[in-house]
Order: sequence, then structure tokens, then C-alpha cells
Amino acid sequence: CLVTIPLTRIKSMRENLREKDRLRDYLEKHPYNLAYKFVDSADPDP
Amino acid sequence: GVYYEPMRNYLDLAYVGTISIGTPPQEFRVIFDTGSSDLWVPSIHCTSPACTNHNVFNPLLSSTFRISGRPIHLQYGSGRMSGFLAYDTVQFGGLVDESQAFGLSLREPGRFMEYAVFDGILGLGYPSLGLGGTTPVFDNLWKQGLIPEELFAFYLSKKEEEGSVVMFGGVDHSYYSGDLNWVPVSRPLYWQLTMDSISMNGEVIACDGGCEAIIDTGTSLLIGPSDIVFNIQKIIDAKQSYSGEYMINCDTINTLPDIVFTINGVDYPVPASAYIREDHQGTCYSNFDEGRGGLLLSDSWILGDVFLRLYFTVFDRANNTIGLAPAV
Repeated sequence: CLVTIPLTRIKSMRENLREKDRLRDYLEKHPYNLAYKFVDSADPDP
Repeated sequence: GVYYEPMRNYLDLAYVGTISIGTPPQEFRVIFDTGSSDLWVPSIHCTSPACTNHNVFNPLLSSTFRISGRPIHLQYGSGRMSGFLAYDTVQFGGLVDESQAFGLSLREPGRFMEYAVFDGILGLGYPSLGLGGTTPVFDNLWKQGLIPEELFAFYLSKKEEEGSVVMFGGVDHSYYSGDLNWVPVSRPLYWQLTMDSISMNGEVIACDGGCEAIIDTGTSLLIGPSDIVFNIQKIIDAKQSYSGEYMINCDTINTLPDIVFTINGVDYPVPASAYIREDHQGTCYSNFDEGRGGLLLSDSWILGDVFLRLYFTVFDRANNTIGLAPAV
């Protein structure tokens, strides 16, 4: 009855960006944020 | 008609599984994510550049597809997805989950999915974390009597590519050694527990007096409050690079002591070989990262794949507990 799903480890977006030398630019534009659930915002692109 | 849910930065996600949606089935590579609760994949109507790199769902090809017409907007730590809610049959590992609610993206603005190697995300968090009025995949599996026990478990292999699994409805004991230590979920929203402390060489270096931690398969690193993580980077002599990452001398993998996460009175050591990662060019980076700008979670930790590769983890919805044991 146990259902097992194989998972494959893939190259992360960080590695992809680092290889393309775009990581710094990405991190500056998208700083890590832990929680957004209670952010009061509307769809910025309706 | 606008719904938001907490999602994080998927920059480091690295484990994907295959599911199919629709009749006949259309295949997608998704992250099985305990830090969110919804399922979504890109739709054929998505016009964003990010969608061109991924498998997209075509509703017209599925005889079991039903549309709800409800718009959804999922806000990420690094971008957002806009689309609509739909229902269809979802299949994986021989399970057939009928009338499953899922999101179909119409827009994935920004670049956040452009570099992703996965198509979508399958959330395994609590229902209250997901879109209101919908039943998450795991809850549907249980309600439809498709699994014998109301739990699932993750084994993340330390090897490069293969060997990792997520199991539903039971636990395969061959993936861990010793006994599972059960910890109560402190807040049934995320898979969240109360951690006693974080120490090195017997000295508490963080989480003094206790703190909250989320066990999250959708995060790769060990994420903590910025000032505290900054202090840990200093302790392990990690230096910030031009890209903002913390680099560290690879030789220290052999000399730095374990960092011990104590949970419910049990020590879970994380060796330097786990909290330092070496890339293919031979450069080493700290696997600690800081959470920025978080609201309610600002004092919490997120224990991601770095921790889960060391400790087999059972997520028990029936008892609201998390089981941890050393992975083999």
C-alpha cells in the first residue's frame, strides 16, 4: 500500500544563474522573503 | 477573487518528481513542497517567457478537465504567478486523485521561473495554508481512501542525482537507522516545530531559549534570522562574495565542528560537510542563509534540504507530529 515517488536531484536556479553570471543581479532584484501571506497588496498587473 | 498564499524563494530547489494531470495524462516535473499547500502548473495560455521553457497544460486535450473561473495570484519570495483555478485528475506513483483542484498559470511575470528546471509545485502543507475552499492533494488522497495511513515521508539522498523518494501512506523503514523521534507540530499551518537551541562545541550559538523551525522540502538551505545567521557566518569564517553569497575556504570542511540542532531534547548534528557546499568549480559556500523582510516568521528558522538529507522525515497528519531519524 505504500506509494513511493522517485525524486531526481536537479541543478538549482542558483547554480544556473551563477553559471550565467546573473546571480548578483537576481539577488538584488529579488531579496529572499520568508513570508508573504499577510502582505497587503493587490495584483500589481491586473 | 484575489488570493494570496505564502511561498518562498525557489532559488535553491533541487528535487523534482513527475506527476500527470488530465485524461489522457499530461506530464509535469514538480517540486513536492511541504512549505506550501497548492498544486499549480503552467497553462498553454501562459504568455510569459518563463512558460516557454516548461511543459504546459492544455485543457482542451483533457476530457476530465473542469474550470472554476476563479482567478488566483500566488505571490512568491521572488516573483508571482497569476492564473485560474481548475479541477482535473492528478496521477503519480499509481495513485489516481480525481477532481483535484489545481492552479493553471497565465502569467509568470519576472524571471523567477525562467531558470527553473521544474514546471510547477505540489504543496504538501496544511490546508489552511492554501487557497481557501480547495482541498490540497494530500487531503484528497486521504479523503478518497487512496492511502492507508494519513502520513507521508521524505528521504533525500546524499548522492548526486538518484535515490531520493517521497512516500505516501506509510513509512519504509529501510531508509533510516534507529528509531523515529516524534515531535509535535507547534502550529499546524506549516510543518512547524519548536526547536530547543542551535549549538557548536557545546555552546549555544543561536535559538537560545528556544525558537520555531519549519521543516521544508521546498527550501534548500538552513535559513534563519539575518543577524543570527550573520553571526554564524562569522563563526565559521564565511565571507560575503560580490554576488552576496557567503564563501568559505573548502579546507575548513575537515576542521569545522558539527552544528547541533536540538529538537525536543534530541540532538541533530549537521557536519561541516553538510553546512558547506562545494560547487563543480571547487568553490565552497555556506549553506546558511538569512531570511529578509519576513513578517510573522522573522524569528523562525527554516530547515531545508541540507537538514533533510541527513534526517529522514515523516510528516504525520493524523497525529500532527513530525518524525525524525538519521537517514541511511
